[in-house]
Amino acid sequence: CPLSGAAKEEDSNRDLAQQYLEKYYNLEKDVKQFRRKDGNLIVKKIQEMQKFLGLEVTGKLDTDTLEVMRKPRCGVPDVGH
Amino acid sequence: FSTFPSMPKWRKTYLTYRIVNYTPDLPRDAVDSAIEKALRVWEEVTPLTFSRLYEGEADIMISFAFKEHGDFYSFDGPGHSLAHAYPPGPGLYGDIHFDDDEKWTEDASGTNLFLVAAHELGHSLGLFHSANTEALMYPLYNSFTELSRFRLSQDDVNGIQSLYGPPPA
Repeated sequence: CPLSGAAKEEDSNRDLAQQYLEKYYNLEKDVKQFRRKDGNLIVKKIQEMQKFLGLEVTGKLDTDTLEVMRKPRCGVPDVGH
Repeated sequence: FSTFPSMPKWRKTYLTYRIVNYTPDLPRDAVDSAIEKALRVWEEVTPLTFSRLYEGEADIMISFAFKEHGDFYSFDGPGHSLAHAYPPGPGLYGDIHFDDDEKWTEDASGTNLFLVAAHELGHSLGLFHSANTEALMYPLYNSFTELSRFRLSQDDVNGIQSLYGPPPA
């Protein structure tokens, strides 16, 4: 079935978050793990990112967090060297 | 501020840099000027001095590149990742790569080359990202910085001086 607009947007946000956390927060590149919503891992990584970048620590992909993920930035990761 | 693990730093105060190639977005002298200005930012608060090489291997090799460019850290097209740099050391270490899919500018109309160069030079000298939103070493690009009044935050100064000390009196 074709995805609804909201579902498409949710998927797109999740892809953005996955790529961002993999690239800058050392999230293991395991798509299956992400798709299965390993809640603890993802939430922990989102919280880590929110804390480091001075956002409200919610562990959720809220508007502010997604906005920051779309901003231009340095390509050096924030954690995991 | 923070430094890279095991605090790599240059063991000399006289460093060399080389601009390997240029972006088509700006005249060459504008690129030269942005890099020189970015170097001065760090020179003013440390004992470090920088000298330009036009050939051969410099401590800090500066280049513009697209997408995959030979270091396993591909650039990602316009936006997102603007540049990256390596901590002090031989070979690739210390080098700076700018993503040439960005629109590099002298002012704030695109991505300001001076601001990004100054940030990346911080990495080349051994600083890691800072969580202080006022710091130059904060990882997000701040397009609202008033360029004419740019100055390092105290966090940046404390960070770089923790590695190299203050400039000679």
